[in-house]
Amino acid sequence: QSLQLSITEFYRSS
Amino acid sequence: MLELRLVQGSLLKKVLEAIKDLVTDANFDCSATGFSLQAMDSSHVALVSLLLRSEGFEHYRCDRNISMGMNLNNMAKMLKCAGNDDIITLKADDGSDTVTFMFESPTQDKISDFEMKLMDVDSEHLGIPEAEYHAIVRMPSTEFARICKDLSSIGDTVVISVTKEGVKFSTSGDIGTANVVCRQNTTVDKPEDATIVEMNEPVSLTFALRYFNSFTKGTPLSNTVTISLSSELPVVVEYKIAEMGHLRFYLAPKIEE
Repeated sequence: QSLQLSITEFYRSS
Repeated sequence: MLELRLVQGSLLKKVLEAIKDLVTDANFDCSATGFSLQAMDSSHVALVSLLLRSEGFEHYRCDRNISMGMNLNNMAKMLKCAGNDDIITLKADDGSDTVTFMFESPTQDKISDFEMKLMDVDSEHLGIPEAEYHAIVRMPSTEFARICKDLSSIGDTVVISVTKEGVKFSTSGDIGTANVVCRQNTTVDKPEDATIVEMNEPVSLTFALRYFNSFTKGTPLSNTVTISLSSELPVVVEYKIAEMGHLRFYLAPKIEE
C-alpha cells in the first residue's frame, strides 16, 4: 500500500 | 490600470487548456516581473506555476501589483473565442471586479472584447526554493505524453527511475506490467528530438499517473519537456514557453507505508 504525500509537506507558505 | 498585449495570443489559450482541468480557481498575479500564477489542485498533491515575463508582451502596463481571482474554466471559455492567430490584450481598471479580454484578428478587421467577472480566491502561496536535482531528463514532449498515456492504460502509478542507462518508466496493474526505457540520444537531426539524461545520483520515485496525464496537456506549449527528480522532493515537469517563461507542474511522490 502506498501513501500519497501532499505538496505542502515539501514547501512552506510564503 | 493593467494592460497586457500578447501578440502570440495562442500561448495564453494553450496555457489555459493545460491547467484548467487541474485547478478550478486561481489568482493571476501581475507585477513588473510579469504575469504569473501559482495554484494547487484541490487535493494539494500537485502544484502549477506559470510565468509569462513582462518582456514577452508587446505592451505591458501594470501600475501596481495586482492579484486577479479567476475561474479557469470560465477564462478558458472566453479564450476559446479568440482565434489562434489573434492578438490578446488583458485589461483591468484599478479596483474593478472584472477583467476584459480583447481579441484582434491579425488583419485588424475583427475586434472583440469579452468581460469576465473576477472572484475572491482563497489561495495559499508556497515558497519553492531553488534545488539541486539528482537527475534531470529532457525529452520530446510528445514522447513523454505518449508514455504517460500508454502506461495509464496498464496501471495507476508510475515508477520513474534514472540510472546511467537512461530513464525508465514502469507500471503494473491487474492485466500485467510495462516498462519503457528511454536512453540518452543526442544523435538526432533536430535538437528538440533529443533525449538528454543528466544524472548526479540514481533516483527512483513513484507517482500517480493521472496527474502526469493532466500535466501533458502542456505539450502544445513546447517541443520538449524537462523532468527534474530528487529523492526528497516533488518532481518538476516543465514546459518552456518560448521567449516568455514557463509552465511548471510539481507533483508530490507516493511512498510505501
